[in-house]
Amino acid sequence: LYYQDAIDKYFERP
Amino acid sequence: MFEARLIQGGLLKKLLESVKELVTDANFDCSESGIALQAMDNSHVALVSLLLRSEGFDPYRCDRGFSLGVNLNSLNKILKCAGNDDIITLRADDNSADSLSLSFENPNNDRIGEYELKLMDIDQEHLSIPETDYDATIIMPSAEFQRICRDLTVVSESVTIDVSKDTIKFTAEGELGSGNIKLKSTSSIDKPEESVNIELGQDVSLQFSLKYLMNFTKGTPLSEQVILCLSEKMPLLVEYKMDIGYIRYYLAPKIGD
Repeated sequence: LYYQDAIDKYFERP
Repeated sequence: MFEARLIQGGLLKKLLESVKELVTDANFDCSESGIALQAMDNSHVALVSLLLRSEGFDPYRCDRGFSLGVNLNSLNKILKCAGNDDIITLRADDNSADSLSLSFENPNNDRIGEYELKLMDIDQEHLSIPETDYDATIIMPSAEFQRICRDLTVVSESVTIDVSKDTIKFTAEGELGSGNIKLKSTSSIDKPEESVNIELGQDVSLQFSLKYLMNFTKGTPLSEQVILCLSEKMPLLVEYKMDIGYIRYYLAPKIGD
């Protein structure tokens, strides 16, 4: 089983 | 005062077509250097970042930073009223930045359409995207990438992209069977836009949703080439470069449960 990861965890919040 | 006149108005029409499926509302951040937009899709799986440099407009004027909140579907509807060869001018006032004015001049300058788009307040967080040294960078014809995504959608909802020395392989496995497409790196001196260029630091294998990749390929009319950047456990970057800027799509990889 696979699921799609969230993009915002890869980039930094200012 | 913000004013930006784009001789190649058709470019703006194509740009809107390439983001409207993914993002509903977004801020156009206007500054001296140009117009930028960054937004995630509703499910926070993909991110779009686009830039139109001020040098691409004639003239371009932006006295102070503006954030124009736009419903992209509405903007797209209005842009459909512009001809493909029209010159498009965007304007917003200091005082009443509650609407964006758009004018469409035909090449003969004897038909001018004027429209107003109501703006909205959009509270959107801006993520900072670090410069990344990717394990693999592929430059290939954008139409070929679009075809691969479309063809493999027949087989599965997801695709595995494997990059090794001189080959990029797209594999899909589904209930009806499986399919794969291998592209070898090629170079065409006569037609560099038709070549496949692979720069590889180390082998990469990543799996992505084809539904999102299909959405990204809406950017195909913007550039003859697409750039794919991959690193293990990092989002895929799909970039279409234009003379006056770029559109970049980021997609988080699928990971095992």
